[in-house]
Amino acid sequence: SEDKAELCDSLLSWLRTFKVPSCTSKHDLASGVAIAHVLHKIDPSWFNEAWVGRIKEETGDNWRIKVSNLKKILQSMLEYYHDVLGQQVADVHVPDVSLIGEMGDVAELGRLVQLVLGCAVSCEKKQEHIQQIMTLEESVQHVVMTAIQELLTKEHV
Amino acid sequence: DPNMKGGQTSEGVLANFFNSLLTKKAGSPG
Repeated sequence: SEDKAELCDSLLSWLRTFKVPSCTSKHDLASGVAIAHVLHKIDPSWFNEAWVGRIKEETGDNWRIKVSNLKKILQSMLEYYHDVLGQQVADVHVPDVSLIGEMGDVAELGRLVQLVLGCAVSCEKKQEHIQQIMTLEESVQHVVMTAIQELLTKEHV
Repeated sequence: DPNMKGGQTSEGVLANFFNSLLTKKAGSPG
């Protein structure tokens, strides 16, 4: 879990490079809003404007809305892996989004953002995303590399 | 040197890894 929490910190630095709103702290990410906007930038044809529109922006402290947002995001990402990338996501990588929405669990949040990372480095515009990662601080790049390797080695389990 | 890994610098390991990802076909599994 500590690893995943560290992952969350490093991946937050990466998410910030997308320059989307509500992306300043881990706490922000738990609403799903920033993640949805990042996914829209990663592949706007799949995570399109209509899809982003289904994510409620004003979650406040309402955990039910957060969990509802996060469930939509997770479901669409899993479909993206399957339908667009032709990859199977191993159960071990599928986060419990209820824990993120209800308790702000950083380990589960790390898992969720790890999946976002997997989309970025495998999609059509991956070149742009990988080059962006290569501009990050070296320590962050190491965490990102490990996260990608984990996804790649276990995706067919 | 703590940055050395298998005769390669830490920077080199990162560059190799990300460059290999770049050359992998988009959407290809594994």
